[in-house]
Amino acid sequence: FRIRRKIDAEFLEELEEILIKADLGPKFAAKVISDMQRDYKDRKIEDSSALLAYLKEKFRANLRVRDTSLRFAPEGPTVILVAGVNGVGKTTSIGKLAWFFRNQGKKVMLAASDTYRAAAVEQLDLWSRRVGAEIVRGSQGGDPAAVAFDAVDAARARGAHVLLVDTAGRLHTRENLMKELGKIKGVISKKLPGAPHEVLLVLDATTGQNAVEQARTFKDVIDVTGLFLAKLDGTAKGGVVLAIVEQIEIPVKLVGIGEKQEDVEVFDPDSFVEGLFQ
Amino acid sequence: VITKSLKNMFEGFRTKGKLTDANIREGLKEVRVALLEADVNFKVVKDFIKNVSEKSVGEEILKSVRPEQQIVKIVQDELTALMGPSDPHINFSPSGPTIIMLIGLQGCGKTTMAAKLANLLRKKGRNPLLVAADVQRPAAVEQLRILGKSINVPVYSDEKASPPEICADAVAEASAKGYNTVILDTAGRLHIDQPLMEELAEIRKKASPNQIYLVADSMTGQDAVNSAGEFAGKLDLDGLILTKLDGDARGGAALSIKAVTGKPVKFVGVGEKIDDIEEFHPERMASRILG
Ligand SMILES: Nc1nc2c(ncn2[C@@H]2O[C@H](COP(=O)(O)OP(=O)(O)OP(=O)(O)O)[C@@H](O)[C@H]2O)c(=O)[nH]1
Ligand SMILES: Nc1nc2c(ncn2[C@@H]2O[C@H](COP(=O)(O)OP(=O)(O)OP(=O)(O)O)[C@@H](O)[C@H]2O)c(=O)[nH]1
Ligand SMILES: [Mg+2]
Ligand SMILES: [Mg+2]
Repeated sequence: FRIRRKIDAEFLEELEEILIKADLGPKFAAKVISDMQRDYKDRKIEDSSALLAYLKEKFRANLRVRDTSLRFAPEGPTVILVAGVNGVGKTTSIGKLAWFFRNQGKKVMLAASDTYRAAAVEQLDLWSRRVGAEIVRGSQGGDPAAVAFDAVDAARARGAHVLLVDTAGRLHTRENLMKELGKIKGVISKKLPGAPHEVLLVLDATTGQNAVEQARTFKDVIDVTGLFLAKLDGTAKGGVVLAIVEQIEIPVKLVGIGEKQEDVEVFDPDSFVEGLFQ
Repeated sequence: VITKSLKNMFEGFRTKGKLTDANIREGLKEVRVALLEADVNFKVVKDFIKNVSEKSVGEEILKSVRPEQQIVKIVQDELTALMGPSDPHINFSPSGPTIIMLIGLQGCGKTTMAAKLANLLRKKGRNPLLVAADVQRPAAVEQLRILGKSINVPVYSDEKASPPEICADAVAEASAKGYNTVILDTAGRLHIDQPLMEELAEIRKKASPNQIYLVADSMTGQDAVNSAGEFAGKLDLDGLILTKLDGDARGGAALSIKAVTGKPVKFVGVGEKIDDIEEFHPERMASRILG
């Protein structure tokens, strides 16, 4: 992007290309550009570098409009329910969060509520050993809500500070599976008032516009309170979260930047916005 | 739905008289938005629109009775042609085992697809061996073992060796024990991870696969061309496999990946169960992308 350029049609086309390639989506990008054109005429912004700075600030402000911090229980275990479509990184993200909290000296428990996929429980079990967290499991093919139920019980009885609940990947288009997820959440809230304190939807940063549908549906069914944007260490920019934050009103709280336990960061709007334009 | 709205838009123009160049360009603007919303790559869309507008602004369109129908048909035909042809045929090795290698980004469905392929080929009379060459993801070997057991297909693994060694040893085992099909399940990796991309080249060197398929998630966005381009550049791909088509992602990444690699889509994944594998239908994919 050549800086100190005149704001002309060519510049706006180049800008639209950058935004679309960052997965903002064509309609969202078009709106961003038309809003920006209206704004810069009013402010008499003369060159492209000033316009770019103005745009980045707008994005940062949008990402900050919602609370991006994790919500904790005032007392007793904080229950974090983790959901999302298949293969996005839920189980690995739970391993990372477990490490994150263990590093803070907290007692962490994991609920293996994916009773469906081959070796899902084994995968989570390996993570529990890796980070020093307890794990509550049920029988393969058993009721995932029952595992969540037992885990909340165990978390309270054993004084766990955080309980992370892993669920099976499910496409938001599968009504019966979304119902099952709603039931898991329902069982958790009945067992412990106020729980789950955080409902995280894990999104794969390589996902395109379908992420908006995922966010919309998961929010409708289990009232998602935060996004965990995984796989941001690739070349995908994850720009689709801008539309999700604005239209579905869910803040981005965490990002995954690799496959190791420490590859998790609290979401930073500044570096994220910079990344969109790189 | 793009084809309905395209027809409606042209309907509006038509009642005012003949279709003009401007009308067509306006209509194609809507096609452009639809393709971008479907996650087709920016540059691929640009080339596609240019191609279709050149074809539709020609004399014969403007003089025909129902020009808007013709333009919709051009868009659909052009997309279908780009997505096709359908090619589920696997080039089996005339002597010795046929070795199929699955590669791709993390979480796209390789392990599940390995089992699906093994099951499909066994139903077609082949004698497959699954190879658990992912020794880095927790319980990856166990995952393939469980899947293999569910379909009665043996799984070769060796938790002490490196992936290239595992694959080489598995091929030797297959030759010795009479398995005529070997399916290598590799660990998911980033296309920008130099050492892991090099590992893929090493696996190819040691195991000499006959078929290398890039497995890609159908909900991938604009980044699809970056990752696919890198994988294709590092190894000679023989085909593509698209997964999770049972969702509602429009799947524009399919067009992008096809455009950047030039390789045929061999199979698609349409669910989590072993039987959820189908042949690829280019015309169905084209209308799905158009919405
Ligand atoms: N590069 C990278 N890979 C990741 C990240 N998070 C997860 N992965 C990888 O993505 C793959 C899938 O991760 P899982 O944790 O099994 O995903 P999941 O959502 O639990 O999958 P299902 O339970 O099958 O739906 C694994 O290979 C992980 O190592 C990340 O932040 N960066
Ligand atoms: N709905 C649906 N889910 C699928 C499909 N293919 C795979 N999955 C699911 O996607 C998730 C990831 O599948 P895996 O086979 O573990 O993916 P992978 O590419 O081997 O993952 P890594 O080895 O970590 O890179 C699992 O939950 C699978 O059940 C499909 O076609 N449709
Ligand atoms: Mg999982
Ligand atoms: Mg795998």
